[in-house]
Amino acid sequence: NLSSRLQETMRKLRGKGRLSEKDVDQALREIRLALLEADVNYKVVRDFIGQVKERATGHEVLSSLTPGQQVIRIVNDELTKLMGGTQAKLTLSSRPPSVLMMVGLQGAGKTTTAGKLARMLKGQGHRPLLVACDIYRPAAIKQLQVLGEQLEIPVFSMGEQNPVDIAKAALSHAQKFNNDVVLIDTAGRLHVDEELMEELVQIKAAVNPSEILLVVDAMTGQDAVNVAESFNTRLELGGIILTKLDGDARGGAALSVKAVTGKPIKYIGVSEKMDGLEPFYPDRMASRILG
Amino acid sequence: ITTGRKVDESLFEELEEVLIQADCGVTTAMFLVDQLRDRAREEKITAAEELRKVLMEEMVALLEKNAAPLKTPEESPYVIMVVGVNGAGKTTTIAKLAYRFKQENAKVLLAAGDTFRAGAIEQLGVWAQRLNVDLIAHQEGADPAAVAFDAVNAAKARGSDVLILDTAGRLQTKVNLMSELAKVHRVVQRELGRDLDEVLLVVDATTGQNALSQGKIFAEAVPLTGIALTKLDGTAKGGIVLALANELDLAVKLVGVGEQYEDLQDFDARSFAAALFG
Ligand SMILES: Nc1nc2c(ncn2[C@@H]2O[C@H](COP(=O)(O)OP(=O)(O)OP(=O)(O)O)[C@@H](O)[C@H]2O)c(=O)[nH]1
Ligand SMILES: Nc1nc2c(ncn2[C@@H]2O[C@H](COP(=O)(O)OP(=O)(O)OP(=O)(O)O)[C@@H](O)[C@H]2O)c(=O)[nH]1
Ligand SMILES: [Mg+2]
Ligand SMILES: [Mg+2]
Repeated sequence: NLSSRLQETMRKLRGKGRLSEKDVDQALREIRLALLEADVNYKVVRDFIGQVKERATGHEVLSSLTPGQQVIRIVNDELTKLMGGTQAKLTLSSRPPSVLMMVGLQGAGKTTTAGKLARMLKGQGHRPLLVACDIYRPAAIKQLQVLGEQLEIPVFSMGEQNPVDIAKAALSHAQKFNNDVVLIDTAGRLHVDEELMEELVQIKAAVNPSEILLVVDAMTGQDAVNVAESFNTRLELGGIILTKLDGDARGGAALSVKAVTGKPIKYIGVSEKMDGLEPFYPDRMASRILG
Repeated sequence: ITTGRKVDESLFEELEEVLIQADCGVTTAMFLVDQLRDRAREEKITAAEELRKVLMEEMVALLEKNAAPLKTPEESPYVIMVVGVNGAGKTTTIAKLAYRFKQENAKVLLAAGDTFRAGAIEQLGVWAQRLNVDLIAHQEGADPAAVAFDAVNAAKARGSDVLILDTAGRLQTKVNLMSELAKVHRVVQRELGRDLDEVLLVVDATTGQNALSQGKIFAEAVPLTGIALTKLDGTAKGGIVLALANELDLAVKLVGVGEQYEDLQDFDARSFAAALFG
């Protein structure tokens, strides 16, 4: 793993006497490799290493008896800082019902995560309403309805109508039936699909969400920055949810997405089941990414 | 990137950067660029455009190393099992395959082997209905091996030309789910009395290096015959298939380029390599 590789690199360097800036560069090269293998975006890695270099060539490393350890500690520190604190809190409106929107690429885990969030909110004493705004994917509405039944949470659906109309009707329904949080599940879409991105903009304009959550698959590679940037530019995201972290993907997309949008990663998906949602801890993610 | 440039170290580094940004991974990117450096030296290449051409050749050679189209049908039924991680595009790819075979006048039977996920059986049911093909399905929560058993025997009894088996998405790290997959595969083999014609691993083109872990572990559970790379209509380059070819000898047979049943293409190494640099 990186820690042992770095120790080895530093051990060889240490044998030469006092550590120089050039030696630290070598260690940073190992770090860079680890981050790229973890799927952190190329440019994000470059910027990050540049940022870390100053601290890594400072006194705390060059005079240390275990410079390898120091470099890792600094990198871990900086990574954790970069990914923000733990912000496992949804932005709700002071005047309910609040509207939350799940958006993201095809297959990222939006529908499953909508169910998980609804379950969490219900457990906190809220009265959530799930809304089926994916009118394209075969049996998408059915999928949400099955989850709603399992969770005993109501699902609002109007079949294959205009998603903007469905969202508006769901909001009125929530007001009428006293649901204080409305979770809108939207269809997966490509960030380069103009028409579908415009649909999201229209849904947002119609129901004024208190938070738009981008759902990102933890195994996403270099493309994560493009996706996050597009969705954020078009919609102004409130936060990000990283799914499928119960696998062995290193999850470098977490760093890429945070670096390019500045938006907090709030929760992580850790199973297919409805209780598989946890707060995002940046320090744990940092260690996972470094490997 | 190469127009009007001279061949120097910075150019090699930039080419490596392009490969890494396409998700080829550092190992495979370095492998390709090291090969390129050797050839540049041997062939005394001084024009950057020539260098790019050689890199294309290297990439195509790697991709075509173990490449093959879908197996030609021999015995009936022609059986395809589709596997992969959650949300990769298995069910949609099956719909596309069903359409393709229907266009060739084959009698297609689908099997709803995902008995776990909410709405999974219904999802395949909608496709079956749209494509006017038969579907073998049990109830949600049924044993996927039982569905597979019934599907093979139904295909034989009905004289189906093609049987395509859907499976539940699963992360390769879930040992019990991987043994379930191996069991389903064994059941199909046994009922068929021979090997399956295709066992396709569906990989999302947006996937990063984790695809290598997927390829390795799924291949340990079932004998993969190829990869179906989905969502190449997005901005992800899908360079991970170069790493899969380089490190695991896995070849891409099919490419998904959209959400409709016509959006399936045979893999073409040359156009894939060109698009990666485009
Ligand atoms: N293991 C695991 N699987 C997950 C997680 N989140 C979602 N999934 C699975 O990923 C697959 C896709 O999830 P969906 O909720 O259908 O994804 P989606 O974003 O709604 O998909 P589209 O609506 O087609 O864009 C399903 O098989 C889910 O069960 C997670 O945290 N862990
Ligand atoms: N743009 C695009 N979307 C695709 C492609 N293939 C599949 N999808 C979409 O990806 C999402 C997931 O597809 P599914 O077929 O449900 O994936 P799956 O692997 O069966 O998912 P699970 O059964 O939950 O593991 C759906 O929204 C599909 O429409 C493709 O080639 N391009
Ligand atoms: Mg969905
Ligand atoms: Mg499926």
